[in-house]
Amino acid sequence: KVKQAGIMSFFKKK
Amino acid sequence: MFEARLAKGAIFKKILEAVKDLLTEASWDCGDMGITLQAMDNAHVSLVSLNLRSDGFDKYRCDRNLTMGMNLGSMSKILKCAGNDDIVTIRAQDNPDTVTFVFESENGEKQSDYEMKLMSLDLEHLQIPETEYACVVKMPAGEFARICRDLSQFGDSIVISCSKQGVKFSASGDIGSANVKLAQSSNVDKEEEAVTIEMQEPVSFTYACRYLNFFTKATPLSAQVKLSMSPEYPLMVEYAIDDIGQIRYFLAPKIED
Repeated sequence: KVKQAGIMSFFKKK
Repeated sequence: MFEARLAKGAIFKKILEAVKDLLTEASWDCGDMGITLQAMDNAHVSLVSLNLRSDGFDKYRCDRNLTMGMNLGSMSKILKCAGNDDIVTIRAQDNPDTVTFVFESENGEKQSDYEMKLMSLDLEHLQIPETEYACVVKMPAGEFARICRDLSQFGDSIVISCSKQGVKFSASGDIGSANVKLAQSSNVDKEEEAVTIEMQEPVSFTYACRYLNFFTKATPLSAQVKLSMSPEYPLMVEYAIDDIGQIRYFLAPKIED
């Protein structure tokens, strides 16, 4: 089963 | 005072078409170097990063850095009022409450101006780290849009696999499965029709069709699209915008639960 990752698990807040 | 004039005003029309379905609102950051926009979609799955360099404009003046929060649906409505051959100027005062769009016909006989209220947006900016991608595929933008559209009929995900042999797009679902393979072009007369692959290591990732189809709204901006992939990193889909800049979309992959 696949789930959608969020972009913030890769890019952090400035 | 901020003023940016672009003779090829159609570029602005195309940019709005490329973002308005993915983003509802966004901040346009204007400075000496040009105009940038960075925003996530509502679900925080993808990120749009637009860069328009000041030297790409026919006239560019920015006395003070400013951030203009705009509703992109409203901005799109206004830019639809511009003709394809119109010259577009965006103008604002320092610390503005409104922004003005001026459209001039090529022969100078018609001029319209539209004023839009700005919004105060408190949006997070993300740090996009530099990375060496494992695979970079360049291909005709229209071909990529076609593949995303075609494969979306089979399921809600597309697997993009890249190896020395080429790039493969796959989807499967209730009605069956689909695979589209593209080999690297061996001999192309026109650069914009070429498929090129730079590969450090083979990769295979799963992405949501819904977002890929949002990104392909940028197809009219560029003949070619660049897909960059790496493990532990979002997909980057990049369209060059003439000699003025580029729009990049980042998409988090689907991962094994």
